[in-house]
Amino acid sequence: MSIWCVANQKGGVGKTTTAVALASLVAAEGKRVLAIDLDPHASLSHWLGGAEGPEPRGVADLFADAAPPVSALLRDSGAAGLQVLPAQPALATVERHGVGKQGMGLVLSRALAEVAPHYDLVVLDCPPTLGVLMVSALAAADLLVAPTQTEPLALHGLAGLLRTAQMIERSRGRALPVRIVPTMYDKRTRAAQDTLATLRERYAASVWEEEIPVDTRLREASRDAQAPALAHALSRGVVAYARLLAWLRGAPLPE
Amino acid sequence: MSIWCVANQKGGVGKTTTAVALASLVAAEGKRVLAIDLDPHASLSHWLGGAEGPEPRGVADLFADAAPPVSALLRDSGAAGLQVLPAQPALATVERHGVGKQGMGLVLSRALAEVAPHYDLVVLDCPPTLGVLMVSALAAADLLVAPTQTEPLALHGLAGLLRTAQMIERSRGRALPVRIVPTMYDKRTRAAQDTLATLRERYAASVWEEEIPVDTRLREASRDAQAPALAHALSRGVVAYARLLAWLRGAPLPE
Ligand SMILES: Nc1ncnc2c1ncn2[C@@H]1O[C@H](COP(=O)(O)OP(=O)(O)OP(=O)(O)O)[C@@H](O)[C@H]1O
Ligand SMILES: Nc1ncnc2c1ncn2[C@@H]1O[C@H](COP(=O)(O)OP(=O)(O)OP(=O)(O)O)[C@@H](O)[C@H]1O
Ligand SMILES: [Mg+2]
Ligand SMILES: [Mg+2]
Repeated sequence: MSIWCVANQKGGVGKTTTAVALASLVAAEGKRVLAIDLDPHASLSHWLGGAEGPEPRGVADLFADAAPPVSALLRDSGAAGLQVLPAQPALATVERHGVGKQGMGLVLSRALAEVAPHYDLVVLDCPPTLGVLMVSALAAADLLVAPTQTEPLALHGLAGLLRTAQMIERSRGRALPVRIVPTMYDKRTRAAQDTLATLRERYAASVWEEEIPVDTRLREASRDAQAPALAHALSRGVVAYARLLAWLRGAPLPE
Repeated sequence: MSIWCVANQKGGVGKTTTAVALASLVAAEGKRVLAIDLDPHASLSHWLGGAEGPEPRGVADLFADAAPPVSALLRDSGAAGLQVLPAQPALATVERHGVGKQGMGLVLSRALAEVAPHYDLVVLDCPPTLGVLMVSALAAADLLVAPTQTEPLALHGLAGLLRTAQMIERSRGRALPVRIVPTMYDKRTRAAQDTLATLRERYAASVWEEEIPVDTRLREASRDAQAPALAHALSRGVVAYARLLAWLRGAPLPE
């Protein structure tokens, strides 16, 4: 089982869209995929149908004194082979208080160990904060996928994210490769072109040579709560995510 | 002095852009304005020039045991009448540990009391997390401005934000009016039209009757670290923000 963490503390850069697109593409190949929503805002859970009901159960329940088994919290996404461990608003309180009890990292790695035999890929969608939830997701991950909107404001936080990834590599004694993915690229705007050029200059081999274009069908899939690989398999955005998937699985980058 | 809090826990919806646009428009009228950046990601500080230098000083320093006076932390923005109290990455640690010592709310209200005689308007830019920093900003505010991208994923968190605002009203015994601002509106896309219609239906009188359009000059202003009201005074985006400013100052809404 591989664990891919999708993270960037800048808000609105396409983390959830990237997590859902990759998860649904791998499930469409016939693999068994679990998407875990670590964002108290629960965008991924709403998109894949995990957030319904008055008091949804999910990741925050893993912190209760008598935590249920992870399998009791899983939901179907409506797409074959893709299940969801949803987030709930209560997760915001966990971020503030949970660390003391038994540590976020421990809870997440126990949950991942429990599901490991049943899935080929786990995708972790992170909140837009460099906090406990994101750090424990990075600590558990085999790969960090960092969607980066091709916008001037989105460049600043990347250096901080990469420093955090290096810190985790050192403390766990295992590499954490980083793959930077330019998202929501609109080649007609000057600001986007400039940002993309800066991104490639500063981060060179860690940045994908292509980019995810702006594609309104990705938004429509989120409105219709559908897995993009099913709803719009041939749309520009999904085709680009399929090429990204090939790169993420491909040859290791020059270090 | 009025205190306007710009908040929404959904990421990338235009909080920083709204805070900078409104602050620079009011300063351009000749008023004295202070923009406070409460986001550890520090987008506003980078945009208005407050984040330079190896170890920038700012909001996180207010939590030190011998905190400096606020005036020692202020920076000029390059736009007449507009100053910045910048954020730093260390603020992320404050969000996790600061509450215990003397409480975020206390620190922020002390800082605001110190600056009150010197400014006509303070604008607070919040991080995309319903955490301690956002809650203390709401607790200090006279008005909550909630930018909401006209995108399906941006609708979910609004109910949670409004519940939190009501909770604060009850606990402080003072009204906290909410003004919902549709942002980044692209009238050509179906998903945007649908989201705008839902927003107006669900939140009626709290939602501005107009919307902020997509305008690449707002992005260019952030790339060039310029105050939008100066750099692109006649652009679609800035003209729309000037109309928004009139509405925010206008007659109270039907409760
Ligand atoms: N390639 C794309 N083309 C068009 N719209 C997109 C694309 N990628 C994402 N979006 C839209 O942009 C908005 C932000 O995307 P998304 O919510 O995935 O970002 P995020 O980084 O997960 O945000 P948050 O910081 O709140 O977690 C959403 O409304 C989404 O539908
Ligand atoms: N009206 C607009 N037209 C075009 N681009 C815009 C508009 N408003 C904001 N943007 C761009 O969209 C991106 C997100 O905006 P911004 O950073 O202001 O959102 P935010 O809510 O503050 O994000 P965060 O959640 O990270 O704090 C930025 O790159 C910004 O330049
Ligand atoms: Mg998200
Ligand atoms: Mg912001």
